[in-house]
Amino acid sequence: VERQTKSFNFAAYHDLETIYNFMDTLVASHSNLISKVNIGSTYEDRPMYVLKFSTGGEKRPAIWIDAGMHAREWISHATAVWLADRIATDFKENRAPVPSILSKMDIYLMIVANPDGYVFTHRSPNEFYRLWRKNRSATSNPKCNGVDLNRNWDAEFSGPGASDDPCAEHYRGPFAQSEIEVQNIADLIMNHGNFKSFMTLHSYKQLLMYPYGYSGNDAPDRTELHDVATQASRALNSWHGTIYKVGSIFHIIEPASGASVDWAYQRGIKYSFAFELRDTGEYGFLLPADQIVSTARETWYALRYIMQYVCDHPY
Amino acid sequence: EELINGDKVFRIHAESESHIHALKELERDVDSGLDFWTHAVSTEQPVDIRVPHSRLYALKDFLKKNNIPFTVIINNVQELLVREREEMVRNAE
Repeated sequence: VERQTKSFNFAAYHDLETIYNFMDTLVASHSNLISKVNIGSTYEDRPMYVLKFSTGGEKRPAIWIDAGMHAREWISHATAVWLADRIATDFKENRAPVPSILSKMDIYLMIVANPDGYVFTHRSPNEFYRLWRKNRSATSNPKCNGVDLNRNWDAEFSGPGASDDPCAEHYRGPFAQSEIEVQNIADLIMNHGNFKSFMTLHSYKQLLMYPYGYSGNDAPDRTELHDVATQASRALNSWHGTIYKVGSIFHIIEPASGASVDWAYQRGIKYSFAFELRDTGEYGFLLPADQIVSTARETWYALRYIMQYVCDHPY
Repeated sequence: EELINGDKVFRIHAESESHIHALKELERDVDSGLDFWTHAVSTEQPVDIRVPHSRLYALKDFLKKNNIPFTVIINNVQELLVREREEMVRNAE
């Protein structure tokens, strides 16, 4: 079967199998740049993949980007699919600044950070649950599956903004990194040891955030992070005029302990940011598919700014 | 199939600490069937809740009793879901 990424419909939402097939096609089309890394399996035994963009070298400084940690935030997965293709084509066509970034750093892109949850949001007709957020692991309550993966990280776990009730949407899990999906990502990042930036894509209303989520106190690098995020949001705004709010997770969305960005920052990854992509107003988690590409493109401008900044400010 | 026909999404604007307290209590009630998309934290951030059809009147009563203003931002979630699924089918074809 001949497969080409150029025939892929980026303006549509796709199921897990189609996204995984897309990744294989992309890797095959850009084998000099991209490899698919299997970082482990999910609770329901699905493989978890990361696309590694690298021009060579061992454990180069690296940038992490993930999407889809919350299953129902489909625009984040769809954006990450588009981003993967964009990074590959920009490199191939020598379009700045991707080649220069990749000459110094690697990019790790995880399109589906919560595969079990994502599959659950597609199940039909008997188990349809489009608005599922968590993973699907069993909990102490047999009636309530699932842990909120963005409350399960080892970052002030069990603090404010997380629930100890398995039936709650933001159930934190029984202990920090109890969830295999979180553990797999944490292991990859810690074993690598040279990540300089950590970015996670979510969706709800347009926000670009930095640590902390668990506390209203300023992070030590707050001033620099705020400046970088402000510039990134301006770059994003240049495409459609989409306005993003910039600030700490705690102050501009809600207190959230056990969040991935705090975990990364506490482990020395200074340039840690969380995006809440456009997905708001009339369409909470139901952004029309004809807005996927424009959302992805504006997000790319912000990500590109941050990646360039990280590249230019080694630490 | 779980049909959520008639589910609405409410945007609730807490105006005082007592409003926030009341909304937090509501969220703690796991039997309420309410799906909090954002949480009651401060008077600056609205709280969005997906409300099952069967809970509409109970929630409206609760909000009115506590004098908490709200708007409806999605009238029927199921309609959006149906539209989205039709599009998925078309794309799959």
